[in-house]
Amino acid sequence: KERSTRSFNFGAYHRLETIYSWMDTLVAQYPKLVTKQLIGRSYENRPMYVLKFSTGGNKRPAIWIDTGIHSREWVSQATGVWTANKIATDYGTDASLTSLLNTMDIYMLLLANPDGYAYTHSNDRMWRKTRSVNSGSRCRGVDPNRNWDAGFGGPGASRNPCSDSYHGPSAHSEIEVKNVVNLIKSHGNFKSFISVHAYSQLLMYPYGYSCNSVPDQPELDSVGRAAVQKLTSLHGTRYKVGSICKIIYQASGGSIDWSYNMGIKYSFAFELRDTGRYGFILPANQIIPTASETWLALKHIMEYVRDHPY
Amino acid sequence: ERVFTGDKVIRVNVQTEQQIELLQALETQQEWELDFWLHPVSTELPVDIRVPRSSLSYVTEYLNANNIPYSVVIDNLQELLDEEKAEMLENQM
Repeated sequence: KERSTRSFNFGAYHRLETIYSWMDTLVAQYPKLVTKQLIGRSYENRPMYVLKFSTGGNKRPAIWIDTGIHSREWVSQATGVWTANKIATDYGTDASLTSLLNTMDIYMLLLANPDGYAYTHSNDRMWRKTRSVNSGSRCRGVDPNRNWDAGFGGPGASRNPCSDSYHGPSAHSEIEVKNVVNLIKSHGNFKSFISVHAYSQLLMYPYGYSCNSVPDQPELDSVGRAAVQKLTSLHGTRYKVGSICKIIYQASGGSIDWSYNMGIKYSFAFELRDTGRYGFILPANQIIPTASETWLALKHIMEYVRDHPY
Repeated sequence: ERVFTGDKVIRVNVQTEQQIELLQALETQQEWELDFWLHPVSTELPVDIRVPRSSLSYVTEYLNANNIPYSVVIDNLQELLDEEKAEMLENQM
């Protein structure tokens, strides 16, 4: 049914190959808005594609959104797919999104950890890390959200390759992280960096590697609270807002700490549903409600970024 | 493919700092292969732990001995995974 009507079931989980071929469908359907860019390959040589939403210009101010950096958090990748489709289908009809895309670009990395995601389908549904080989250890993989050059190797990450929060041999040692770092640095005009995880319903801002407040803490906190208010309005899902360190724990080497230190002020991390009834095994029938409510928060943040150039 | 038959996910709504420390100590027990889905960080947030079937008795004994109340949120993880996989296969058809 799915193949024949070329429709795509956004309310289901999909394999990596299906998501990649859907991305081609999206680009084909919206050639004037969406392009697919290869930003590099993963450790196991899978392509890493970014969807770029742009109406022209050169290196316009841009917003970054990644999903699936922790591979077992399947609702984040599924939310990314739904969101990419939402942006493409709403451009031209939603006045606010249209005005945003007439002045800014949006980059989406739907499968930020492709090897890990493929592994959750083929071998171990609970896998979280990359699949790189750690020399001298029988354990594989690095936590890609402890591998960024931001407080790297500090508290809240493990030096044990068998740990799920192993930070890796050095900052940006994971090619999946390095590919994103290279893109962000070469572009040089990102204004917002949003990383989507699951679960526990939190909207967080830097820092994770230290509990000191960032200079922009008051502004990030108020943007976060307003965004969460929009999110909650749809299905009543309740979120907490705060800095990573204060709201959960000290975690070094995180992506949004790195992006903030790179000067990308509006850096946020989402922890999507759920409240713990299912944890990482969120039923597929909650994908669309989750993505829909998250969109309200994402859109609020993006509109704020559009209206507060810096 | 790895299976999780009999693995449970338990939730602890921590009440005290001492309970957090006791759970953090549990986190260091490598041999029990516990998978902390939500880590012991504050009394504000719950702690979710995937407990392999082989470690269940040790963990429940530890929690009971330290008067740490818990509930089982997922009774048999593999059942949920089987449902998820069946649904994906049906969708792919």
